[in-house]
This record gives sequence, structure tokens and C-alpha cells, in this order.
Amino acid sequence: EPGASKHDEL
Amino acid sequence: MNIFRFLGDLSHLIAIVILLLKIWKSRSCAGISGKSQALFAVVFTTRYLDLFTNFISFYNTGMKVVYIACSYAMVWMIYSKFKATYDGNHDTFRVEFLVAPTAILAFLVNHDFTPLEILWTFSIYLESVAILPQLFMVSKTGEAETITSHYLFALGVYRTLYLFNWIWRYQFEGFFDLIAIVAGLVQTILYCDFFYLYITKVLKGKKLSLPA
Repeated sequence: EPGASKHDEL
Repeated sequence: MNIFRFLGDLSHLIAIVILLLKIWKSRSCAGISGKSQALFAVVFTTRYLDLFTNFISFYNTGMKVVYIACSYAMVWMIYSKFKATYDGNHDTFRVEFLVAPTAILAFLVNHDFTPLEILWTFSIYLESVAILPQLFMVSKTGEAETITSHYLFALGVYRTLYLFNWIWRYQFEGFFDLIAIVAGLVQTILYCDFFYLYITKVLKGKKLSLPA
């Protein structure tokens, strides 16, 4: 899933 | 959430708390680069703007708020509360050489050309180099207090663990974020030289001092 629009990491 | 990511977040938090406690207990921020800490405050602020737009989990929100609060507390201690002990003469790295290129790169290479996304990308790029003023300061004075070394080590461990997290996520979730991975690699490489010194000197009970 390149292009993570939802950044769930810190 | 895998173990690498959790331990990475934890060591990041430990690094920040070590530094906050060091400054607070000794009432001194000698040897600490205010510039690096100011850059980290910028990094957290520009990255976590999604606090207002996107809820992921209570853990995620809680950690973001803590990181932001700690980074501002740090800047306040260095530039206000314990300003007299701040070693500004040795903190001479030109931050514009970090901010300008990372800002330009964020405009050029990003996932999505929107304000929030560009700011997120900028924060990822900036974080990867934000420690340079601190490392520059250590190299300029030729030494670091042991507690400062622990801080730098925990901070380096954090991004290294994130590299393992990304391998894990690619393997088991098919997920990868190339911007974060490349910047994380750069960030980890910057710590390598320091890791070497930390393991060969600090862990053997010696103060970190560089050869003249």
C-alpha cells in the first residue's frame, strides 16, 4: 500500500 | 501494532524523559543543543496536526500529545527556565541548512500535494536530520555527559526499531511507506557512528569523549 494517506505511526 | 513499533515508541519516550529529567534534576541544560530540541518541537507539531482531523486510537492520540508537550517543555527549559546554563556558544549549527532543503524536498517528494500531507512529509524529512546540531555540538566540545549519551542512544534505538517494524509490516501486512522508510534509514545511519562510540566507551563506564 504505497502512499499511506492515513499515518498511523508515530 | 507489533512489538518493534511498540518498543520503538517506548524507547523514543524514554529518550525524551531521560533528557527532561536530566535537565530538571541538574537544573542545567549544559551540553544540550537547543537547536535540535527546537527542531524536534517543529517535527512533532507539523506531524501531529492530524490530531485534529483523524482519530486512530487512544494510544496514538495519547502518545502524540505527550511527545508534543515534552518537546515544548524541553524548549521552554532550555531557552527560558535554565537559559543561563545553555551552552549557546557551542550550539552553532546552521539550522537553515536543514530546514530549507527538507522543506523544499517535502514540496517535491510527497504522497499527496495537500497542506497537511506536505507538513507531514516535511516533519519526516526534518526528523531524520534534526539531531545533527546535537551531534555537531558533541563533536565540537569533544565530549558528552554520560546521561546525554544515554539519551542519544535511546533516540537512535527508536528509529532502528522502526526499521524492523517496517520490515514486519511489509512482510505481514503488505504495508510500506517509502518516504518514512528512506528517511528512517538516513536517520538511523546518522546514529551509527554514535552507536559505535556508545558501545565501545559509555557501556564500559567511560565518559564519551572523542579523540582530539
